[in-house]
Amino acid sequence: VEKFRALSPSEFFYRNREIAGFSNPARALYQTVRELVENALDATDTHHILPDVKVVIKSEGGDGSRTLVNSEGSAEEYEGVLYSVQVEDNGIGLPPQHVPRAFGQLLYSSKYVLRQSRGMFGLGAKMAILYGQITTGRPAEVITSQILSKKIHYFKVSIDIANNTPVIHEFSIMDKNNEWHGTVVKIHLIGDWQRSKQKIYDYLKRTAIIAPYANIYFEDPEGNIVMFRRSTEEMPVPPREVKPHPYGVDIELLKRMLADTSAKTLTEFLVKEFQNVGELTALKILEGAGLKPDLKPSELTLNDITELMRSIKASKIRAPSGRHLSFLGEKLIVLGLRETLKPEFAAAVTRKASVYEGHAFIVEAGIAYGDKVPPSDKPLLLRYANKIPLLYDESADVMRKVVDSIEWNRYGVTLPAPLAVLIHICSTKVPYKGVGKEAVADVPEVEKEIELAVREVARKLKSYLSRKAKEYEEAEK
Amino acid sequence: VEKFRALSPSEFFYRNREIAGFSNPARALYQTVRELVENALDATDTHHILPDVKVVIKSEGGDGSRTLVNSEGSAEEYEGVLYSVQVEDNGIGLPPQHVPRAFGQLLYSSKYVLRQSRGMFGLGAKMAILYGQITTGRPAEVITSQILSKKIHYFKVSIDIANNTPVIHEFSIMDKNNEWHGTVVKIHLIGDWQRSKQKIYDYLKRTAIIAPYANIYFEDPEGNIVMFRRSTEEMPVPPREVKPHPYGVDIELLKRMLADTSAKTLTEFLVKEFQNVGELTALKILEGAGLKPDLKPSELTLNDITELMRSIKASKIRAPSGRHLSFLGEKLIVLGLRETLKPEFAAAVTRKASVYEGHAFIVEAGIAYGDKVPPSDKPLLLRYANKIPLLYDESADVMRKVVDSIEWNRYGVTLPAPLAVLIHICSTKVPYKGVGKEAVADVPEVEKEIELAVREVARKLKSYLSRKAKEYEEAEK
Ligand SMILES: Nc1ncnc2c1ncn2[C@@H]1O[C@H](COP(=O)(O)OP(=O)(O)OP(=O)(O)O)[C@@H](O)[C@H]1O
Ligand SMILES: Nc1ncnc2c1ncn2[C@@H]1O[C@H](COP(=O)(O)OP(=O)(O)OP(=O)(O)O)[C@@H](O)[C@H]1O
Ligand SMILES: [Mg+2]
Ligand SMILES: [Mg+2]
Repeated sequence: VEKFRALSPSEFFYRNREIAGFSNPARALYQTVRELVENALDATDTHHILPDVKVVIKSEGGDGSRTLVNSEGSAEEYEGVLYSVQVEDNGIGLPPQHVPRAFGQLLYSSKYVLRQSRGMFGLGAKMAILYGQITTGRPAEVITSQILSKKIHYFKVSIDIANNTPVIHEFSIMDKNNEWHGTVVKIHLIGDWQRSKQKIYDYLKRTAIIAPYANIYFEDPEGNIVMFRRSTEEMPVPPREVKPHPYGVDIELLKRMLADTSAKTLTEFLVKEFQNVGELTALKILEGAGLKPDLKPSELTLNDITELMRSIKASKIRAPSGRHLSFLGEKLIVLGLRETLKPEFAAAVTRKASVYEGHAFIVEAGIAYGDKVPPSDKPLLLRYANKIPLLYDESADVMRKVVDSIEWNRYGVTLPAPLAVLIHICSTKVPYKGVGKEAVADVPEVEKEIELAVREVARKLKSYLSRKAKEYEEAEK
Repeated sequence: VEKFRALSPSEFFYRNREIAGFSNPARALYQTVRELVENALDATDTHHILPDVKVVIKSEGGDGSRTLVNSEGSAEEYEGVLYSVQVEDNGIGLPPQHVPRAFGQLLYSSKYVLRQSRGMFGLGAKMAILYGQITTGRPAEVITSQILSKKIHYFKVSIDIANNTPVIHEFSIMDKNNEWHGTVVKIHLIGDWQRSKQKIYDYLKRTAIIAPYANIYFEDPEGNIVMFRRSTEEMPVPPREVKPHPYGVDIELLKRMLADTSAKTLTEFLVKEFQNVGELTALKILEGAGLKPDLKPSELTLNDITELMRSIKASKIRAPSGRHLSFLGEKLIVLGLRETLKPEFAAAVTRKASVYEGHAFIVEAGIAYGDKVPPSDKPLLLRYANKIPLLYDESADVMRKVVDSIEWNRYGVTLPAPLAVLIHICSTKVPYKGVGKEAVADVPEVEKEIELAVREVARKLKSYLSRKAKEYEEAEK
């Protein structure tokens, strides 16, 4: 007899937490750090604030906790130790009424809007808190204060997993007697520093490379302190929120937009609620759907909506521009490559915006060659998506697929060679393969743009190499 | 100003449907077929029923729908056509009161128990229905009758995406005047047959290879009919439900089990609710945790629970046996390889059960070499998990990683070569990388077992090849 059951979102992601990157103590420690750092950067550089981010990982356990996650025959793999991870930022903070759900309810987020940001799923902080809770029984601590607020709010929060609701263990308000604003999040969890140390340092270094305007302070469980000091006060223009593009709609989205709109007529609805739809385009779309321009949005039948969608897809509507996106820029990429890899040659390209399923995206590529770049059989690949360094699942990523498909000898490079490629994709929706945000899926339009970008920087390298070869020949004579 | 918002599970998976395999019309058509076929097989062979599964894909649209999903600059990739997919089985059917939620509410499932099954997430059928609904506006149809029922139930169901609740458009009950039992599911969606045809045929063929006891009838949109006829009435022993193993628990799970148990004492709780815990083991665990054996389960504090978990992890508890699992077996694997690849040599191995995070798993491997096996640079890989053929994301799969890491010349094979490897992993929890069930993650214990299994069949091939080489030399003399 089959036993039917419903799961809450928290029960579902608790049972399948490995899908969100929380597969074992080493990976969980890494994922906790990155989810919190990504939240800290979203709270700062997206809001014109020069980021000051402080990351402290402390070893908290006595020896008693050392065997907490041994399992027979795999004592090696899962030996864990109690740690605390604390991340502090000088960002915009949270309104106190949203803290319980922002940290205690899965699928709760301020990033469900059409704007480029690191976060997108409404899971990150909660998964870290969940993992901490199930391995240590301890709630998380959140301290936050918004810029204009005269108060600092303190919360001790855990998750009621069965119901996907926050549990507040403690709450207090303090008067703010200085200009501080931002958020502090502290989580206790069973981690494995030895096994995740390399990846955590790589993550912070690679974040610092492309955010030279950020101060990142890192204190590790062995007591080492590293400070990535800002080298500039110049910040990229933050990304902007935009309206959906008609090519990105489906029947369900259209239904909902028609129900929610304040527009009085269908024409007004199309112009007001969508990107790149002017009055003329709206009238053409409605004509193609056989719908009256002055019809009330709420009066459309399901049949009308299907016709409207059909007409939209068949109409010529200007593609989204990328002006709302925030890219790195060629100067920043070259600077970052030079600083970290000390190559003989470095170049970069930022492509014009392209689009997939109504979402504008920009691909940027950088190339570094020679001198201190470590030689390797395949080009070293530094992947980024919405300014997040991607360190896992490389073989699943479309960026690796493209870089491996390039015939590098055509560009003057014979593998193995000291060659590194950096690729950054930014969009209102990065097509990740999973909620753990580690690899980008091979959406055809995106794959094509990555290839064009990589070939473009490969050609720059080729020119340099052939110019250098010529000079060498000249010198030989 | 940040706009905070909560999503229902259906809103979340609607917005991120590509993560569940519904990324474009071609992929969606494939995913719809496989999700429904997997449900059909779960409803039959897990319940001692020889499966009769009928799959019919019809092209339903006029030309009007052809341009339904064009987007500028990618008219090629997303040109879609209206199809209907209907899958019928002779399985156990559903109790009518569960049909609305089983097909209209995400995260609703009868497979959230500890038993090997193809389904595990409570998403498959709903994602297909959701995709059909958002691309065509049409609800799905479900007809079902349980074995002992005298009634056949008909439902027209769609999903209220905002609330994650079913919407029943039509419902009727008919008297059953024959012995029929099973389920019929019909979904209309925008698909792309030309681009998914190959994969859909591969999926059905590869399902048939390892289920020679199943009849699978397939009618494609071009009118072609293929019948995979059963070649045996012998069925593998169905998998059984088991209790959790102590090594698989965490504080949260323990909390819940203590709250739900009917056991009167802690000792009774441990013996009754867990696998492989007898009275003696229970007393040792409780002693190690400093807890009285006759304590009431409901009386434990959070501190007690943490101590109990610590003691469990540190105790010697017999690992789960694999007896509740349902593997393919060496005979079946060799037969399947011989039938599909017509090799010169085929061999297989079924490993003893191993365990990861409290879940028992069995790895089986098959190898085929020579004659009609197509030569390739890397060994051809046929992946299976819980009897499901995996066709996408091969480069992300741990099975590909292992096969590529083998130094095949040590086994007498010089690549490129006509070599194929089949790998099957079965478990109460397959460690998939994502909810689309296309690749298996590289859990260390699982990766190790896959390697041992592949090396074992590789050695069998090596003996064959060296024996053959010897005979050749003898013949030469
Ligand atoms: N350090 C922070 N400063 C300000 N707001 C924060 C901070 N951390 C979290 N938040 C708020 O809490 C919300 C939830 O964070 P969470 O990481 O769980 O999800 P997300 O960032 O929206 O998406 P993702 O799952 O992709 O990370 C955020 O959307 C943001 O509004
Ligand atoms: N053909 C069928 N016969 C009998 N029961 C079915 C059938 N199809 C679906 N069900 C029931 O409906 C439930 C939901 O199916 P669904 O495919 O959405 O999820 P699942 O199979 O449990 O998990 P997964 O998301 O991994 O497929 C199943 O658990 C099963 O109980
Ligand atoms: Mg986040
Ligand atoms: Mg299913």
